[in-house]
Amino acid sequence: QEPLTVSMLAAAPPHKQKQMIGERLYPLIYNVHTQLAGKITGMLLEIDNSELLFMLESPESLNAKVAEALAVLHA
Amino acid sequence: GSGINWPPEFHPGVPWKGLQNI
Repeated sequence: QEPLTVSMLAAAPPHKQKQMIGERLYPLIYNVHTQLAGKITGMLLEIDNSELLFMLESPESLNAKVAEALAVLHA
Repeated sequence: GSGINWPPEFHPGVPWKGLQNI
C-alpha cells in the first residue's frame, strides 16, 4: 500500500480525509491494542492531519500518542 | 458533546463521523 500523502488528502473533503487516515492508522494500532483499537483511533483522529500523516510514517511518535490516548482512556 | 459518548470509535470501512453526532 502506497503511503498517504498531503496531496492525496487535499483531494478529499475534510471528513473523508479523517476516514483515509483512520484506515491507515487502525491496523497499526490493532496490531498492538486489539480490543481498544477503535477507541484509540477515534481519539487520535482529533489530532491535526499534518501530524497524523507524520505519525503514520513514524512508529515512535505514533507509539507515544497511543500511550497518551491509553492514559486518558484509563483515567 | 458532553463527553458521555467520548471517544468515538473508528471502524474500518465505516464512514467516519467523528464528533459530529455527539
